[in-house]
Amino acid sequence: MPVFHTKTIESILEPVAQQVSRLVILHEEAEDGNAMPDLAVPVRAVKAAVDNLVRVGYETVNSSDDQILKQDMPPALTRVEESSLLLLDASDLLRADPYSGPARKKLIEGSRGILQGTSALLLAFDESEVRKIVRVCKNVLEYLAITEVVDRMEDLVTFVKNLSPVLTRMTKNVDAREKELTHQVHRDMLLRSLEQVKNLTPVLISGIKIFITAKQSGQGLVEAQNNRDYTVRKMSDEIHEIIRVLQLTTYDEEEWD
Amino acid sequence: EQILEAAKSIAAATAALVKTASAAQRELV
Repeated sequence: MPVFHTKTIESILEPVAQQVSRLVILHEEAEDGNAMPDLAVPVRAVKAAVDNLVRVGYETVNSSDDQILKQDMPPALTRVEESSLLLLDASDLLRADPYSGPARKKLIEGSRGILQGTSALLLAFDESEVRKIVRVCKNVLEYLAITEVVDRMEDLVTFVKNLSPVLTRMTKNVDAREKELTHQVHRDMLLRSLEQVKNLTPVLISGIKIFITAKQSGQGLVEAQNNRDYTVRKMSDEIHEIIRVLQLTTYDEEEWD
Repeated sequence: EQILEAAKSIAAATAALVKTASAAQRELV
């Protein structure tokens, strides 16, 4: 079961997560340990990277119109920033005493905090990206909802002209997202629903066409309407399923299990 | 994109720091 739910987050955090757990294990196995080397240079490198992340993070928060991102990102940035101060403390303490126990604790707490804070930050950013895709999906749902007012061939032409680019955008976004996920079950669910939507699109257009013809001829109107509405419902259900799966993380499923 | 790059830098710098600290400890274990 993957720990990180996207390949991007995994590629960024997995190596540092491994290093941090190794340090924790070593610390637990050898409480007093060897003398620590001077960590001033690597700690300064971390601090510089943290300062840059904080700057970029607040720029992102200020330029975004996503209220949830604006709310979620600052605590993660604070966590990272505070953790980097623990590392600076650890480095100072170790310079005075390379065997310092409190310094080792601060080192572990600081590196763990940076890992957790960066993870929270990446998660907040990723969720914001998912909300963008969800908005595109909801746009398609809005178009599907107006199917019932399409009762002339001219309207159908306009309907298809408007629906096609939104549908293409949704397909492209969901397809790209599917490739990003580490959880195979979620990937399969997205692919299956997307395939259904693709297959149902020509069925919908043909259904609307049959409905328009039936309305003009006055024959088989109820059946044509039922068929059209059934296809709209099926497509909407699949898009709702896509939205649901997009918002899932591996953690959700473990919690559910 | 900038966020991802900045996060990559932090992760790399932290991993390097922790690796240096671990290396000193490992000699004892």
